Amino acid sequence: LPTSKITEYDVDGGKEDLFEVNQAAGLDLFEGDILFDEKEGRNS
Amino acid sequence: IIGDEYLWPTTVPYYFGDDLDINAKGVILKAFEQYRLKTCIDYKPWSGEKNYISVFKGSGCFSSVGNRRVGKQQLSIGAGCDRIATIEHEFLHALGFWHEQSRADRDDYVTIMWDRIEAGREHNFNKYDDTTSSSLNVPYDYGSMMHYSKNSFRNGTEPTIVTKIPSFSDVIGQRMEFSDSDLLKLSRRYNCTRTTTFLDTCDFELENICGMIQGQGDQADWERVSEAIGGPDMDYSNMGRCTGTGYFMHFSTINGMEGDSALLESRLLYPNRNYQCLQFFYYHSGNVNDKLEIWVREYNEANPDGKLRMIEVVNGLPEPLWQLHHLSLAISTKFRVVFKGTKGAGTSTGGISLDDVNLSETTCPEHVWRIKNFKSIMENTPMDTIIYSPRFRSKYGYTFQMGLYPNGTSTSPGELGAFAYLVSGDNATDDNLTWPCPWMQITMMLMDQHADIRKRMSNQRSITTDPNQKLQDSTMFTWDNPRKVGMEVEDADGTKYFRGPGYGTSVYLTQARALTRDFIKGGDAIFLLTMEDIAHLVSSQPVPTTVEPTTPSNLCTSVKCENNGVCVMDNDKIAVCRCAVGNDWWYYGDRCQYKSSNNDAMVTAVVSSVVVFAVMLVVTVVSVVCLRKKYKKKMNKTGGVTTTNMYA
Repeated sequence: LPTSKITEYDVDGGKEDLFEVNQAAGLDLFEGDILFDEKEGRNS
Repeated sequence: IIGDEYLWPTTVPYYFGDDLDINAKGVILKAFEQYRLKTCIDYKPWSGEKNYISVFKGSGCFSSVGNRRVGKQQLSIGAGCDRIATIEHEFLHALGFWHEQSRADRDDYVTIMWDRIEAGREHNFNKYDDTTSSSLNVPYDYGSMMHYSKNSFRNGTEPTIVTKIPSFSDVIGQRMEFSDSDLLKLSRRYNCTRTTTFLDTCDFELENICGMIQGQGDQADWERVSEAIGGPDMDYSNMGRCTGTGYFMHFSTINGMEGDSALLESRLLYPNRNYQCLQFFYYHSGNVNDKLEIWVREYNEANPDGKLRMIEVVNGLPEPLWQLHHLSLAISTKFRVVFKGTKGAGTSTGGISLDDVNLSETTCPEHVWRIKNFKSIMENTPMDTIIYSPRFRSKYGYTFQMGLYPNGTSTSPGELGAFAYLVSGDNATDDNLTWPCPWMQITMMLMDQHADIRKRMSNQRSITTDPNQKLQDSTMFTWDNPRKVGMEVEDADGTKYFRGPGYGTSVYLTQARALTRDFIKGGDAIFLLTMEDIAHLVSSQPVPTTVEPTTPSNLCTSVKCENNGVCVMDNDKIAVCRCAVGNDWWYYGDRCQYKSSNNDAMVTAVVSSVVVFAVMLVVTVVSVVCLRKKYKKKMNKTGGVTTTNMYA
């Protein structure tokens, strides 16, 4: 047989939510996923 | 976010960066389709508009809130963000929506546990007062896809958000689809009156049967009933959950002659897209020879009364259950859908029934995997045990299969896991296919079986076959022929075939959520599976040759001047209102919202003069009195003599 075991790849690595994805990526954005608009000097 | 300047036009221009994953591009297009089906927001490739959304692969998933009018507005769909709900969430930010728990009234509904938040992350729990953010008169929505989950940014094991109504604690943080309130808010913000691709839905609960009509020239009628002789004894929409409701349409074949037919015609429909998907549930309790046919009546100049065209005969043996059926249409003129029931030869103890009809200008899913007694399967399947769907052959020739962990895996207990596999099909067919399989996107959708397609919150995940991807620590390609990279397996019926590597997620959906809404109906769960060729997304999106210049009037489109005020550009940079002025009156304020007049000014002048005079008088009197007292005291201290005029 070509292979003895079926490989399964978990594309999420167990991360359930986008905020977990961002934290794992080392992002510390405003409210987790909002870009800060520096030009206007306020949160966008 | 309050402020019309943050609105986009209802057709939003987008540009896909070359760095985006191909799967992400495909999922973004699916998210756009949900917007088109459920809202009036549409998307189009950027063709030079000044402001557009540039989607790129950053290190995470993020967006700004609202149209910042910066030209190229960036929205990141990074690795791990290629899920439809994540993309819909980010685009809702871009369209002007904050997170649900940052509403001004959030403290009435949730308690933020500040001491449980990871140090330095407290800023993630801001709230905005009602001058910055509007709830658009929609009640707080625990089910919003813009709400954090209960454990977001926690420093330990305790939740950071506690719902005031405890039963909502596991509801918050859903990432399946738009909630009804998400859609209502979006519709209110963008003044939507209709959606882009939705055409019709009918659960036959109302006596008007959604404007459907009994066709002419037939020998029998469809009847609106809540149960039928021979079955079904309940409808599909409500499944017996509400006493006094639960209707469906039934064509009885117990009586009558062979060949008798009944036509049920939809109201007139006006297509935009030239392709449609008709979806409905039917119940066949008649004779095997009874037939259900789908026709369309098309109207054009040559056929002002409509011309009937048969689309499909719904093949299916009598079976005591409501069966889901999809039908692709390609209609470009005004039309009606016609359900034609025909009595066949032989005796019948029942008939044909219809319920939960939906028609939209979308593509139909191709394959249906129905899992009976799904709750029992979730409860009784051991952890780390997978069940497989039947093999499905796509229209491209590739055969694939879905695997499901109904009771989770040891790494993700309490979660359904879902994986997709290429499997071997017919030898001759497989030999003629391109290997490794190039850019096929497989989508696994657990269908929310709500009667109305617009209110469904189905859960879906997609994976794409990258022909260049190699197996870990191997020179073999992941998506090569399963006979080459797969393993021989045997079905319950003894059929042997090869199954390639699986791609998917162990956190497809929590079991708790799978028990909510209509994921399980009549005990059954329905997975809709599709394979789509998305190779066209590999190439770059063309960049427009001309970009719309900055026109002063552009900014004025977002500024509303009241009371006949006129918007003008100040230094070609800022839009300001010039207010209407009369002989003795004028408007003022940044939007000309206040009125004043000469009379007002005169009254103001008189009042202020009197006030000033009074104040000065008081000051003078006080000063005189104080001075007199002061000098009197001084004179007494120095022993001075006070002379008085005794004759006065």
